[in-house]
Amino acid sequence: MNLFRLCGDLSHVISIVLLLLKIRATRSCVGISLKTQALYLLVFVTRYLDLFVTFISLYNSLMKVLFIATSSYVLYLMLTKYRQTYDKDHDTFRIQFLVGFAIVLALLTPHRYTMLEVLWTFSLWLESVAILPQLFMLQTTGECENLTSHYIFALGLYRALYAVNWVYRYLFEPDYWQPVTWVAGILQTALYGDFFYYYVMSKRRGKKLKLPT
Amino acid sequence: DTLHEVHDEL
Repeated sequence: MNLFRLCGDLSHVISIVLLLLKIRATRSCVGISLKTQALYLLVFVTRYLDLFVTFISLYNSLMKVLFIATSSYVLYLMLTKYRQTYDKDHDTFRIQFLVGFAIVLALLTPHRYTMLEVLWTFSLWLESVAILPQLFMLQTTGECENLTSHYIFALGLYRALYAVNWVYRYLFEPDYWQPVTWVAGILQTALYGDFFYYYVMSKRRGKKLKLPT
Repeated sequence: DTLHEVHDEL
C-alpha cells in the first residue's frame, strides 16, 4: 500500500459519501444517472467475488463490502424513496453498448480463462466506461448542482491517483505487471478529461458547473 | 504464478 493508492481509495469513498449527501440534502436524485449507478453495482459485484476465495487484508475486505453495500444503498434510494425525482428522460445512454464492450474485452484479454479472472477483467473494462451515462446526462442537462459535480470530480480523482500508484508500483515493485488494469484505468481517467476542465473553470469563477451544449 | 493474478487493489 502506498500513499497514492490510499488517497485514491479515500477519494473513492468520499465520492460515494458526497453522492449520498447530495441525495439527502436535496431529497432528490435529480441529475444522477441510475444507469451509471447500476453499472457500478455490477462492477463491484463481479470484481469482488474474490471476497469468498482470497484474503488480502482486513482493509481490503472491508472496503469491498463497503463499496458493494453503499452502491446497493444508492440504487435502493433511487428506486424507492426518491424514485419520483429520478430524471428518466435525460438518462438515455444506451448501456447495452457499454456492457457489450466489456463482455467482448473480458473474453479477449483475461490473464487466464477462469470464471473469476474473466469476471474480474469484465469489471475493469466495465468500470472504465460506466461513468459515460452520467457524463452524457450532465451534457444534455447542461448544468448540475454542486454536490453532484464534486461527486464526479472525486470519482475522477480516485482513478487519477490510481494511475500514479501504478507508476509508483511499476518502479518499486519489480514483479508488478497489470496491463489490463493500466489500459482500462487510463481510458477511464481520460473520459473525465473534459469534465475536469469545466469543473476547474467553474471553481475558478466561483460558479455552478455549466457545460457548453 | 506471477503477480498478474494477485488483485490486491480495489
